[in-house]
Amino acid sequence: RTHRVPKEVRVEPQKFAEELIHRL
Amino acid sequence: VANFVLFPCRYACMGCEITLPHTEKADHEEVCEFRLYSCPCPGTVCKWQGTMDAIMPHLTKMHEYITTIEGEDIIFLATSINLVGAYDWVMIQSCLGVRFMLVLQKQEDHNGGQQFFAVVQLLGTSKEAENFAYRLELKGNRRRLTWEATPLPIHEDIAKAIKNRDCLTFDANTALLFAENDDLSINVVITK
Repeated sequence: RTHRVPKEVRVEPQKFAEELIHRL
Repeated sequence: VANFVLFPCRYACMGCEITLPHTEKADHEEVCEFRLYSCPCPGTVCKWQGTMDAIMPHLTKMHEYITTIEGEDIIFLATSINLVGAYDWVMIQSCLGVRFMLVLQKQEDHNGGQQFFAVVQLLGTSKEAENFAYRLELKGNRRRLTWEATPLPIHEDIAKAIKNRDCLTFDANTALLFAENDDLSINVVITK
């Protein structure tokens, strides 16, 4: 029986904008 | 006389066929699935609103950093999880004829402690969401951490689910147990 390897996707971090607003 | 008259929902022009007494109209319109939806992107200041059908075109056009992947069983590899501050990792998983938004969010508390939250949201109604289940799993180094739940429907706020801890929750120490070179691999499986 073969085991299917799940597809992998690299996801880059995005700055949490709400935090940026609080800092302003 | 008004008590005996059935009024159309204000979203009748969008496709809602419900008519109801004026006393129930406002309550229905608040949850009507034909109303306009806000952009589901977490942590953004996007003010976009639109119909359910317009959500995916909006995400691909205005939030082009969001990758879409096909398949029921995928690996969501969040990179650079040790960056200081609050961050989101967002992608779309397309399978079983629908699309899901996968979100990993990192928050920092006032003491500098870090918490991670991972959740799956269906780009669809609550009725549709009931047909699906998702599983998030961290694996590695002879350890396993799993969360299984029904995906959030589009009208439920991800921020609220995170606040209620209705998601996979773990701290920075746990993340380090599973991370490799600052990258955290999350296996996401969606079933019907």
